[in-house]
Amino acid sequence: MNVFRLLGDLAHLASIFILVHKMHITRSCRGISFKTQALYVLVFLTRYLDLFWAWISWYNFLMKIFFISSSCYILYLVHYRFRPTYDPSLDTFKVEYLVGPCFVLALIFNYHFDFSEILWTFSIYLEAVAIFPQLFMMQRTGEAETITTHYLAALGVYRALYIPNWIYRYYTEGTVDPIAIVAGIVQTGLYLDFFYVYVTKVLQGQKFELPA
Amino acid sequence: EGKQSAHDEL
Repeated sequence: MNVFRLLGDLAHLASIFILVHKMHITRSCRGISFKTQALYVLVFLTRYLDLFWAWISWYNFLMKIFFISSSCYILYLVHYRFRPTYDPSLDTFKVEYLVGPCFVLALIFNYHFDFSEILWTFSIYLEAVAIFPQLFMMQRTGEAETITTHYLAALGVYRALYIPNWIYRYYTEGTVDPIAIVAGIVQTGLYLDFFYVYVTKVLQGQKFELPA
Repeated sequence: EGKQSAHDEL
């Protein structure tokens, strides 16, 4: 563990609390992509299923339980509790275009061709692109509630902080994980446009609006 | 072992 990874994980936790808080205070899931949230459930289930056979630490174990259960809870909130506030006509990104290619890539580019490795690799690739339906939805509406942008900022910062973590691990442990690193850089790259608008508008007290 | 480092990450 190092400070980058710890802060990254804390940003990830924060993003989930912000999202749940947003839905409770506004009593709605407006502006939230159900598809992205469903992809996160798939990401966490496929990556963290190893908690049944690989022991790492209490920290790792409890975080895995938390991410699986909170992502399922969020899916419940969007799909049942606040369903009337969900507009499927705005959430139209085709998830097949993400899940299919990620699965094929996981079959081709992995460390070992076995069940648990392919699940892990698939989850890494899918996590990198799972934000697409959410970004696509914002692109369509051209705006987002401020609290939704705080959620996305925390979620983007989480993986961005993993990059210095990998650099740190390379120098201190000599370890390199090309699959995680490449996917993590792609994942962070997808947020760059968003970060630009977030920093230049939202953090200056303005509303998040995309240029027409 | 053969596992890459990120397997112990979240």
